[in-house]
Amino acid sequence: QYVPPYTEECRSGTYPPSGPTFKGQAPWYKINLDISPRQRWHQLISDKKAELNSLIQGIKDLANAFFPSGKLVELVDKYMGPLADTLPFPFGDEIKGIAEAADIPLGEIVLFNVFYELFTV
Amino acid sequence: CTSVVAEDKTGKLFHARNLDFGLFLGWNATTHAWKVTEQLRPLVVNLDFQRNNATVFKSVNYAGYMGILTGIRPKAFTLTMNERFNIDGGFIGILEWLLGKRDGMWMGFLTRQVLENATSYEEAKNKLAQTKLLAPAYFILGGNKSEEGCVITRSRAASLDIWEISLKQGRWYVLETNYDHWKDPLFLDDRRTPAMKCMNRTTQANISFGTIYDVLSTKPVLNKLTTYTTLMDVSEGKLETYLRDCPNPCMPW
Repeated sequence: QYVPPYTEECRSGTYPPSGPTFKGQAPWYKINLDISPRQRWHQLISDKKAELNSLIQGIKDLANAFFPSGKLVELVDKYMGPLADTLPFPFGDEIKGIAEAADIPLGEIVLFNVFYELFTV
Repeated sequence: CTSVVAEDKTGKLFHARNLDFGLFLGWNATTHAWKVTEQLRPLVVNLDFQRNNATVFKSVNYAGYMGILTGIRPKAFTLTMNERFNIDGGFIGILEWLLGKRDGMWMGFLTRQVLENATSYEEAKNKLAQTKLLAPAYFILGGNKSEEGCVITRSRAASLDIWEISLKQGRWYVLETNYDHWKDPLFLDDRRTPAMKCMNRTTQANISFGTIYDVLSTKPVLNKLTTYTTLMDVSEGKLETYLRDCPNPCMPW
C-alpha cells in the first residue's frame, strides 16, 4: 500500500534475514558479574565509545534546539549526576564505571539510563 | 514496540520482539529517518551475563544502558518490556525519587534484577506484577512449559491485568504493542491488527523463528522506529538479534 499506513501483505521467507530491512547482526559481549560493578562494562563501553558519544551529542543537540541557552544540558550535568548515588547496588557503581569508560559526564549517562521513565508521559 | 510469546503444537515456546524507539526525537530529512533511532542502532549489543564463567542470563542492550528491555534466562523464562504511556508516567516517579520518596523501582533495574535472581517463570511473574515501579509498563513474559506466557499490564503502583496464553480458549499466543489489550489501539498507530492477522495466518502448527521473523518484518509492525528484532527460544537458551531498517515507503511509527 503506497499511502499511509503503508500496510503490506504478511511477509514470508524473510528468514534468515537479508535484504534492505536487515542491517546486520548484533555483536556479542560478556559481562562478568564476578568483577566490580565499576569495571564490568569497561570493555564494551571502550569499544562503543564513539557511538555512545555520538548518541549523547545528538540528544544534547536536540535539547539545545529547544533551549538554545544550553541551560538544560547544564542542569542535567549538575543535578542528574548525584542521582547515581541514590540508585540501588550495583547500579550506581555501574553507571559511574560507564561514564568513566565513555568519558562522558555522569549526569548524561544517568539521563540515558532513566530515558524510559522520562518518555512514558 | 511489538512483543509476542507463542506456543507451537509441541508445547515449545518462542518469544520475539521489535524494539521501536526515538519518536519525535529529531528527523533526518536526508535519510528520512528518526535521528535518535539511527544513532541507537550501532549501540545494539547482545550480552552474556556470567558468574563463575557460566551464563546466568542473556540480554539485548544499547551500550551504556544497564537496564534490561529484552532478556532470556535459559531453560527458565524470557522477558521483554514494552512502553506504556500514561499521564501518571515516569516523570512523576522521577520527581518523587528526587524528592526522597524512593519506594518505587526503576523499570530497567527491576527487569535486570528479575533476570539475575528469579529462577522460574512464576517467581519472575510475581516480582514483575508486585514490585512498585516509577513508571507504567507492559512486561511480556514467557516460560518453559506449556501455557507459560503472559502480558502483565502495570501501573506504577499495581498490576492492572495479567493476560495469559490459554490453549483451551484457543489463545496460543499473546501479542502486545503499546496499548492495553482490552482497549482498541490508537487508530494512527495500529500495529496490533496487522501483527495478529499475520500470526493467525501463520497458524500454531507453523510457528518458528522464521515465521515470527516474517510477522515482525511486515509493515507497519516493522516501521521507522524499529532498531532491532530479537528472537528467543527458552528451551535451547537461544537469542538472536538483527538490526533493522525500514526504507520508504514506511510508517514513521
